[in-house]
Amino acid sequence: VTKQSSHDEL
Amino acid sequence: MNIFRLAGDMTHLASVLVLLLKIHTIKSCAGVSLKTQELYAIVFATRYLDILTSFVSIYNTLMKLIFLGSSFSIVWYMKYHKTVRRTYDRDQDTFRHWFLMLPCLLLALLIHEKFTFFEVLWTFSLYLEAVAILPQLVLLQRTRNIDNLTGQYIFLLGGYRGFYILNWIYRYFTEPHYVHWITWIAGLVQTLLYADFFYYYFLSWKNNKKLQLPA
Repeated sequence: VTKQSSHDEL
Repeated sequence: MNIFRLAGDMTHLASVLVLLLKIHTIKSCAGVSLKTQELYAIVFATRYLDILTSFVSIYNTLMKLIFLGSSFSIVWYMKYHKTVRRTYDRDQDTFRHWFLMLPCLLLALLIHEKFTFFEVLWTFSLYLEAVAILPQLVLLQRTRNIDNLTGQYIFLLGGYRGFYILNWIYRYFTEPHYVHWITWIAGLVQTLLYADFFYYYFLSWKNNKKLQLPA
């Protein structure tokens, strides 16, 4: 499973 | 997207709208720290550098544009608008914000998830956002006379941070491999900075009195 990104947040 | 994240974004948006309302309709920026607003403009500029290269959703891109546009226009109003700039508390807003930026940059160069140009600037924006409210809180403390809109602006900003913490907790338990210590610690520090302000805000709200900070 790939790491979930926090870059989808503002 | 969960309800906490949406609530956080909406309170953030509301805070910006309250500030723009004050500037546009009352033509006043009294009690608003230009230093904090400049820091926010830098925060958004460094965080959303990827606006053209990484697409998440129309919602994200639109919000990024709104935050970029509003932060730069607030700075512009406070510096150059002929009526608004006269209401700026220049002599009280003396926090040296450059002293916040350098440590944040150094910290981002040392502590980050990946050592790439975009990632270091992204991390820098997280650290800087955590402390960007400080000049505003210092200005409040100095002027002590807080109008409703300025109080609401800071209250909403604090609310935005609170909802983001709930969002991280929710995502941690619902999404596999969602662990972001840097984001979380910077966000927690940022939220804690509002604690004192929140305390007095609630006190004034409970007693139905005008918000006043102790000297």
